[in-house]
Amino acid sequence: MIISVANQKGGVGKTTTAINLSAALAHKGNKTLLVDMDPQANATISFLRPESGYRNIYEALVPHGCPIREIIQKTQTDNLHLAPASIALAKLEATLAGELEAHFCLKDTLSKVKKDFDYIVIDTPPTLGILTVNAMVASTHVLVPIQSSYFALEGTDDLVETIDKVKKRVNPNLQILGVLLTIYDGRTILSRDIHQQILQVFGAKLFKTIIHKNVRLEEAPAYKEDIFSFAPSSRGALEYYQLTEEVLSRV
Amino acid sequence: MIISVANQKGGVGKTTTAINLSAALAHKGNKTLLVDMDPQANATISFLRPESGYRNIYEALVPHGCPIREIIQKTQTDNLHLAPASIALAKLEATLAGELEAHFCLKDTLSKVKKDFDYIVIDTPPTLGILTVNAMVASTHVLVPIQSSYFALEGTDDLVETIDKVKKRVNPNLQILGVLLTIYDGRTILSRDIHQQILQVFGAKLFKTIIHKNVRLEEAPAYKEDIFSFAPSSRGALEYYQLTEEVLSRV
Ligand SMILES: Nc1ncnc2c1ncn2[C@@H]1O[C@H](COP(=O)(O)OP(=O)(O)OP(=O)(O)O)[C@@H](O)[C@H]1O
Ligand SMILES: Nc1ncnc2c1ncn2[C@@H]1O[C@H](COP(=O)(O)OP(=O)(O)OP(=O)(O)O)[C@@H](O)[C@H]1O
Ligand SMILES: [Mg+2]
Ligand SMILES: [Mg+2]
Repeated sequence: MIISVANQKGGVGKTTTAINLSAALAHKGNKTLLVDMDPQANATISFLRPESGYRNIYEALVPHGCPIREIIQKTQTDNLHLAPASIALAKLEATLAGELEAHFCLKDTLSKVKKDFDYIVIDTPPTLGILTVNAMVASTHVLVPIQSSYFALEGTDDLVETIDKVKKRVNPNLQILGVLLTIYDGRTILSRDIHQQILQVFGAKLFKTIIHKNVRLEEAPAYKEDIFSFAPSSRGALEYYQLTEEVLSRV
Repeated sequence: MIISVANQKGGVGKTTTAINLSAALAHKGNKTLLVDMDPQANATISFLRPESGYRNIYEALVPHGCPIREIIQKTQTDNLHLAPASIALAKLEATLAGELEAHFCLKDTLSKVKKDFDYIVIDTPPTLGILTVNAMVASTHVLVPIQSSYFALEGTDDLVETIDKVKKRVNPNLQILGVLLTIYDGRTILSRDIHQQILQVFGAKLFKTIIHKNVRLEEAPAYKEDIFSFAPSSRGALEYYQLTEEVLSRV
């Protein structure tokens, strides 16, 4: 099972969800790979220190690149491995422009290690460009984090359209695993209003689990930890654990 | 004066700042143009209804495109005009790939209307690709909104590096107008800690004005209003007004 965490709207909790979902899957004993496809490398800096000198996924994605096995790192979380990103990924669009195979390079690269992992989770950047399309082409499912805000609701059409295009042209098995409300603050009327509208648009696709705003989730990456080792009894840890149970019940 | 509002980190308040800074400049009697260079078109949907059938900036940016005058719309805010965006902008990178002039098309397009406006403010997408570089090439200043969070701090090197490259290669006059703390919640230790670190990195470039988290700022776009007409005595309105005074004092 390969899950892309995607939404072109910025700052909606894609990286926070990718980190903590993959960590929860690992804590449950599943061999899990977290792939960072965002040039900002936020998922990468949540586990690795820059001075530890690691190679990154760009080197494995370019034509005649190195084998992905050579870039995969262990993290301090048991069963969780990481394919790090770097700013070099931002060049991929220009490097591959016009190539027929441009959208398949992640799928081809991951095919060499797919059977070594029970789950693969891919973090994506806040655009619908070549990096996110590569992630969707390589995936079986897409998980869409969404903030309960006006701009977030308006942007979902473009995202669903992109998923439909990928499904129609290159990856017929791609499904929307679910839509997840994140950074939720139920105290404002606006967030409750938008929540209702999201429920009308996505219906049963909307996860029952809601990830509320919780400062522990913001702090954990600064200590290079996932939420389960940083603050195991926090609301953030309980809700991401609940999400993982819901994800497992849907597959 | 042409100001790009840029930061590749997603969801840090770029659009909210572009809308309310340009609105404040307009309320003060300056003829102002807000240019939306983000394919998500969040700034555009904050003023225009989709059914009003407007043309967008992509049509003016492609080779032999239409004159920008034909796409500029009046908004309901006096003195504030808007050059709308659309999802079509996402194609610009592919349309212009490899063209020598690729990074200059916004600068060339704006040169035709520049003298009609006192201020031009450009909203950018959460990437450092061709759309954001076009905005920086066309600008005299860059305003950098930043959230007081761990990921935000880590991402500033890449942004500053991009600004330096643009300055060195194509636009020697480009300056960082300032760095603005946004969506600020002073109650958490993390945000106060990161605030201190941002102060150390940016020093006097950091605006004294801080934009605190304020739900009125989130609500205003849903009513197609800027903060000054939607909630004139809210903390959000006062702080964006204060920011505008600081911006004017710096030029
Ligand atoms: N549930 C939460 N409670 C509090 N803070 C959160 C929560 N989820 C995410 N955050 C914080 O909000 C910010 C945005 O989250 P994150 O970086 O995960 O979003 P993203 O969608 O990956 O952003 P980008 O579009 O830049 O990739 C980060 O500072 C993160 O620490
Ligand atoms: N000061 C604030 N207080 C409360 N909410 C805010 C504030 N500033 C922005 N927001 C909200 O936070 C979200 C992110 O802000 P915004 O969309 O302006 O960021 P952005 O940097 O333009 O995002 P993107 O990277 O997707 O372009 C929006 O829902 C917006 O309404
Ligand atoms: Mg992210
Ligand atoms: Mg924006």
